[in-house]
Amino acid sequence: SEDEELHDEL
Amino acid sequence: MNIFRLAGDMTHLASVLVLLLKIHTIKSCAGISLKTQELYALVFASRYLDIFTHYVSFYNTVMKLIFLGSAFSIVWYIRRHKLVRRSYDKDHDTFRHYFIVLPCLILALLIHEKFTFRVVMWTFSLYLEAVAILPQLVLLQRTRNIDNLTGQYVFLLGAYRALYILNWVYRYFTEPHYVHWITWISGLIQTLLYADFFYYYFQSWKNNVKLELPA
Repeated sequence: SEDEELHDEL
Repeated sequence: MNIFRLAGDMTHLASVLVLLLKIHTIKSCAGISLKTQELYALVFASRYLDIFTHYVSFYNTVMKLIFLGSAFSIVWYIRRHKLVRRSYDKDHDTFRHYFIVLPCLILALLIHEKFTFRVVMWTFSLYLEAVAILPQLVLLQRTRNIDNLTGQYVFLLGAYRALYILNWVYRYFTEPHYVHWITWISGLIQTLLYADFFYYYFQSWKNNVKLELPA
């Protein structure tokens, strides 16, 4: 999801 | 994961290791701004709140633990370690960093991608990280002889976000709908703040002279 995509970075 | 992001993470890790090396081996934090270190500890604390609730990957979790652990231990060293704290230049590290925390929090409450606690705190960490280097840059202007490790630390810290910009460009062209203006603009501002440091750092490297930032 949008959220996951955002938070896959450090 | 792409090569730019991996290079960015490794550069960020290198900056943390250089700083820990300096503080742990020569027991000195000369030229290092405690305020920037405190801001970075807050950046990681607010960005990695979901470290145990949203598992991304082993790599992601390990790196988060390293950044959290190093940020807080560096703050502890400078505040508490009897030898290290002696080399802390508190008379010159006077940037009122509390005055940038609140505006970043307010901005995150106003401009975010989703109004959830996790996303607002994550957005706050992006805005805060963009300006977290300011106390350090101000201190460097007031520090006469900047030692090599300090210069390398700041350079690596600035370079990591520049590599992240390349990562965002790459992801924009390779992943459909990958658009995150907040992340991109924050990262761009953060990198631009290093512009004059990069210039003087490059000049000192090219002319093989001590790094000095004009006041």
